Amino acid sequence: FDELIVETAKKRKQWPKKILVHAIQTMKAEQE
Amino acid sequence: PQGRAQVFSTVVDAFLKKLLAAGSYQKFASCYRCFYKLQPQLTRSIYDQFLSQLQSSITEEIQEVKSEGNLEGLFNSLDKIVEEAKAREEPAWRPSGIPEQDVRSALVPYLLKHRSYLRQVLREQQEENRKVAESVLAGRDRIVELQQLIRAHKEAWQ
Amino acid sequence: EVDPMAYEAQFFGFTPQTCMLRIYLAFQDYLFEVMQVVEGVIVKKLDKMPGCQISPSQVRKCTEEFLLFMRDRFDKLFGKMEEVLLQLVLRIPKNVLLPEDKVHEQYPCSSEEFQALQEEIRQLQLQCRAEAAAQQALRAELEEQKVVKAELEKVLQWFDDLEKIFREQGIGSLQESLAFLTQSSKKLQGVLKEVEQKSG
Repeated sequence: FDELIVETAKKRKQWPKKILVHAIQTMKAEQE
Repeated sequence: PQGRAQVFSTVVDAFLKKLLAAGSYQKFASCYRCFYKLQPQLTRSIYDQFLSQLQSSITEEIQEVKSEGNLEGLFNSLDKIVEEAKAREEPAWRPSGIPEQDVRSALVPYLLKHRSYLRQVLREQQEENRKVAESVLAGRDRIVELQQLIRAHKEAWQ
Repeated sequence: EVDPMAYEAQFFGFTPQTCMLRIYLAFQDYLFEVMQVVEGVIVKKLDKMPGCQISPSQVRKCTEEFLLFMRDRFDKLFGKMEEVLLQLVLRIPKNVLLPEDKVHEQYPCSSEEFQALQEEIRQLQLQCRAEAAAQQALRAELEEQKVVKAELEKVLQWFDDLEKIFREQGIGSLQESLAFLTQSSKKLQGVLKEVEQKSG
């Protein structure tokens, strides 16, 4: 359970940034 | 107010003090009474060593835990974050447990930027199209004019 | 009801409970270790005492008695320490938002608002594409107009050249000169006829 909490918390911290990278790439590609 | 690192050390020190106080010499001697009767001095010195060994082990361990988890750094940065939020009363946002929902806000600033970029591009395009449309209309008028001129010439000839 | 303290785990990288458990186990191990050392020293000392009646198992009983007592005090004290640390040190106050989540404060966004924003962007994209297509069509027509105008201007130029030639030949108005030409040619035909008749 503890590992699950730590894993989930880590994703919550890191994944928005990762997703953002891809979202921004998509938008930039659309703009181009 | 004390920072978290300070509170942490204070609380652990207090725990250690109370623990060592709990294990009093009286209690120790009464548990090891058979040995105490034979060697009271030795019992005392063993007890003293017990205390100092326990204290140094636990103190070292706390240092180990602090450096292992970088606790001091974390406590100090948490103090700063809490300080910055001082003005805020109501409970702050917390993860909803629905990732799709939580990631949205992270995207919003970029979507807003994208939207304003598209709005600007559209404005520029519309402006440019307006100009090109004007030249097209002017071109059409010119063609009509030329056709009329030619027709006039032709009729004159005819 | 276990409080997972996930938000704290997001900040610390571990759950506060793990941290406390880590400290508890380490302290407990030291307590046991020190007790073992104490017991070892006492047994060794007793070994060196001639005629001593105290057996190692008796010493072990003493150790267990003292350890039981210490364990009990340890657990009570540790419980209190854990409560204080989990409340004052290892907890993120309710009103605090971690830096990586600031965006939620600045851009709170319901799913309807988000969809509306996405829809608006989609519409803007469609409009941009439509404008781009319109621009293509307009530019195509401009190109076409260029060709047509060139053709029409060529024809006009042709008429102008023609009239220029007439002017160069001293012919003012084309109509009159044509009329005059027609007349003259009619006259000439008349004269020709006469000549032919006479000569016949």
